[in-house]
Amino acid sequence: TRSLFSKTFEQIRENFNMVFTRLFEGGKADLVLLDERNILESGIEIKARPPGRTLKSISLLSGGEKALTAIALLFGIFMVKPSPFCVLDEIDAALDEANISRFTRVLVEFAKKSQFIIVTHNRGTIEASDTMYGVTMEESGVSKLVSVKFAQEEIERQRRKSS
Amino acid sequence: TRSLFSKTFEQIRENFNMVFTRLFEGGKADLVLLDERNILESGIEIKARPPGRTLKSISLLSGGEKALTAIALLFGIFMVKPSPFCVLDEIDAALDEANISRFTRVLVEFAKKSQFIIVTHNRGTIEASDTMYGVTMEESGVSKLVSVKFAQEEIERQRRKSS
Amino acid sequence: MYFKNLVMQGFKSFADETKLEFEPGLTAIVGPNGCGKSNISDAIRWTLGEQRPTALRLSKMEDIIFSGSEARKPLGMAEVSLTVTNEDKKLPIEFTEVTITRRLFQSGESEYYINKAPVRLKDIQELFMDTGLGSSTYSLIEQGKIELILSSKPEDRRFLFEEAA
Amino acid sequence: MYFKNLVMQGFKSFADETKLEFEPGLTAIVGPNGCGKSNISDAIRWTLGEQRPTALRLSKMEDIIFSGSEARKPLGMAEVSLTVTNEDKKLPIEFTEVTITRRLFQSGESEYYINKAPVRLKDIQELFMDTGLGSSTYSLIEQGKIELILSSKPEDRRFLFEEAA
Ligand SMILES: Nc1ncnc2c1ncn2[C@@H]1O[C@H](COP(=O)(O)OP(=O)(O)OP(=O)(O)O)[C@@H](O)[C@H]1O
Ligand SMILES: Nc1ncnc2c1ncn2[C@@H]1O[C@H](COP(=O)(O)OP(=O)(O)OP(=O)(O)O)[C@@H](O)[C@H]1O
Ligand SMILES: [Mg+2]
Ligand SMILES: [Mg+2]
Repeated sequence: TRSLFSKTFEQIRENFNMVFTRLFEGGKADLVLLDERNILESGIEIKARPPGRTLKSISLLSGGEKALTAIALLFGIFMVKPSPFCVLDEIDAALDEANISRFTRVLVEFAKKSQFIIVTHNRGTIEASDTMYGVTMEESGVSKLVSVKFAQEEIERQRRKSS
Repeated sequence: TRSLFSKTFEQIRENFNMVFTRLFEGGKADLVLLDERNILESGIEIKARPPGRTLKSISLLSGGEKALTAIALLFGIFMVKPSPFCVLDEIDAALDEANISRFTRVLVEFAKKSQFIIVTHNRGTIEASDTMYGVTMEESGVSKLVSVKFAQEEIERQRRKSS
Repeated sequence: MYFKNLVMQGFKSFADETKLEFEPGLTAIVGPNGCGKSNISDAIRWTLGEQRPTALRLSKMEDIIFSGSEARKPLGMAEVSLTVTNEDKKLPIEFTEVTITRRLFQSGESEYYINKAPVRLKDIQELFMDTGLGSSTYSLIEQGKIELILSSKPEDRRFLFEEAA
Repeated sequence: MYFKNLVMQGFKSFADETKLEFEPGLTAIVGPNGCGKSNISDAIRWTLGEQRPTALRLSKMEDIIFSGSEARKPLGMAEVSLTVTNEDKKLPIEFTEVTITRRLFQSGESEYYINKAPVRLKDIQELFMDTGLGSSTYSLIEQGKIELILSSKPEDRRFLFEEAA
């Protein structure tokens, strides 16, 4: 229905800007309905300006900036109608160290109200998590879940190995 | 021309399998012309089987396996007609630590005959490189190249910070 | 509503029965390339009623059954069970604990259960419909797909907004 | 053939004149998200004759000119020069050192030079045509695009094979 969509859209728009400015520590983001008179079918344009830059087409954003902007929008939508459970597969892959820590600060807050599962290779994300499961393929071609404690030791071993 | 393409195709096919088995430490890869009678227009199918697995559609491969397979194919094509200069932007993003070291071993070999530039966030790739350039944006919105020595110190500082 | 556990058998690379207990808060799933992490996320998506093979990285749905390895024969069936608590009755069903099970046989036949009672796929999809866990959703993000919302056409990205409405 | 250096000015986020000296072997370009690393790779691609705005992440070619920041005004021109040695005469041209320069003005006008002599874009593209550095090539891989060769249709991926033939 028109008014339901309109109300939801406004909420998402507000949330998007709020999460964006938290993840980018500044800047501004917006959502624009391309056809104001036909909101039930109109396309939605995304505007995003990291701090210190001038507003340009989002195609010009860097790989990491695009990922962070997409994450801000997804969280913005999620806030309107949070699902009890969320599975994210390597959405942090393009983020550098500084952005990982801003991302995990927001992620941890969301994880207080819903269960979040994130598949990740990133040390910062792993450190921010409450629980960790390791998956291995000792026997080739067959996956096995390893105990959390073992995974924790594995991470420690990796950390010592790379320092 | 038919025979030129056919000859090139066979070389790429052979190279692809060779680089693939080096990067995966086993397994097998192949290229198949879908229409043998029309090789100047035929589509090309990619088959890839990591070690220990059974051969299935390449869509089932994991993110890291797909990246490594694509890298093997690209290097296979490159070997036929090496360009003097190659620019790779974050092609190692999906690779785990073990795959990064196999990848860099092959990359370093190729870099002996051509100049390779790789944009990367990965420590293993950075350690394998001969030269490093840092890019910063101290003044927001304006990029600046920093001296190699400074970038080296920055990496050392990052390394000490995360251990 | 709270997710309790996931049990997989014969599902993609999880040949043997594997149980994953869910905890509150943030859980990280780690491991080397190709070990099976994304397959776990596929299992959750499949059990909630995903019908598009491409959303599960398959060319056809039967490819979801463990197809063998060097040391093992292919299996004839894939089965995944997802157990959730339903104290807050967020799921429109009487039970305080709900286990949904989905099976696919090599023959192409499918079976679906809610708390051991045979149901249709539609019943499972409708059960989760209002929770934000419907299949084209903002709460299950596939690997490599995060940027799609930015690069997609303005009309194509609407569905996520509509899902939240 | 050996790449000697790249000089950028007014190109995307490189507002000030920036010179990058190329070394033999493997060079890593590092830095935080959004600092300008991929813009360097765009500069090389653009100078070699790339004409598709999408291959440079632009909606229109004029967006390639530094468009200002909080502290700086936009510039009126983008210019990039690429200098290569040509001792082995791999480039079909008499010089042992070749500098190609490409300029784009806010007005939409373009200028191209080879060793300071004005030429057409076509001349630059043809110069590099047989080196494996043509614009839809296997030696310039854009960020996020590595998997495209696997996910593309069988007919679409042919061009890389043809490029090497
Ligand atoms: N039906 C099947 N039978 C057996 N193995 C399968 C089946 N389907 C997928 N696989 C295997 O599962 C592996 C992929 O697992 P998955 O995508 O979960 O990896 P991942 O842990 O997410 O890795 P990455 O970190 O690279 O993303 C592939 O090697 C594939 O061969
Ligand atoms: N014409 C322009 N004028 C000013 N700034 C620009 C222009 N074009 C692009 N930029 C800026 O350049 C930045 C992107 O740079 P680039 O893509 O090189 O980042 P990167 O270092 O590759 O980052 P990542 O690690 O995230 O991929 C963006 O923030 C964008 O705003
Ligand atoms: Mg994966
Ligand atoms: Mg980049």
